[in-house]
Amino acid sequence: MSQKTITSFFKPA
Amino acid sequence: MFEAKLIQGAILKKILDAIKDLVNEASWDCSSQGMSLQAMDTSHVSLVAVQMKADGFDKYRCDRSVTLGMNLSSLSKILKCAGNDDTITLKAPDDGDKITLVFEAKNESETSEYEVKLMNLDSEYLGIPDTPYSVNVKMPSHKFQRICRDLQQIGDAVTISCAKDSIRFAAKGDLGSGTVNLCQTASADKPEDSVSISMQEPIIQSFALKYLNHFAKATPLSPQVSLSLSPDVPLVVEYSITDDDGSDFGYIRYYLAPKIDE
Repeated sequence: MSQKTITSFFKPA
Repeated sequence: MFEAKLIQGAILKKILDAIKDLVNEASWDCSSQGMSLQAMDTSHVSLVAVQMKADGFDKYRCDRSVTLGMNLSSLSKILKCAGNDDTITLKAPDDGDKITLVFEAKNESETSEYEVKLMNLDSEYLGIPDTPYSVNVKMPSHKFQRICRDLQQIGDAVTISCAKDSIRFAAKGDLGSGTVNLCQTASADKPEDSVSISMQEPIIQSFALKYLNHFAKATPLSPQVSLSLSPDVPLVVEYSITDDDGSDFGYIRYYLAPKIDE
């Protein structure tokens, strides 16, 4: 299993 | 001038205990609404967001919005110098390079004052979409802490699945496997011990236990924790922050990116 990063879901506001 | 006084200083100590091992440096954004913080861990797998509402403080003054960047382990070390029953006051002048913390012991004449250096941090603020989740679970926070701790003995990841009125936590590793199944309860007498599950669609997702165990350090802040899940989006683990009277003071929310099958 690979770990996604949070920045692949949430973008800079 | 920024000044915030908290008679129950222990709340601030607990908040720092809940974030200092996950995030090294972060900025507190202080406005007339209150104090908030958003920061990612160094590997950018998780995000923590803290909010403390202005009206939860016993005294709160913020003439203009300020950003207080600091090393959280330094702040935590200083907060360890405050007693659990101490009143804590934070003070920062508008253009200063440090924040002052004043600790006052109850019914005593002792006052201590510490200063922490502020830092200019390039913090990137992430937008978190306000979307409904497929599954919302509320459960005792100590139970969540125990499940995460127990399953980390078995493996690095937990697979959370939810169907009908139960939630299942499962881990497997070289030594074997383990599962914990929780069913919805109806204990109206003790709401803090209850498990409630609201499900729009069944879900199954895997997460790194290392991070969930970091999040569980917020357990002393709240008797209940809320988990929100949807397919292929980060898990939300929320602890609401209340004071001794039970009034709503704010929250700590942790977001954790899922593990995906390669």
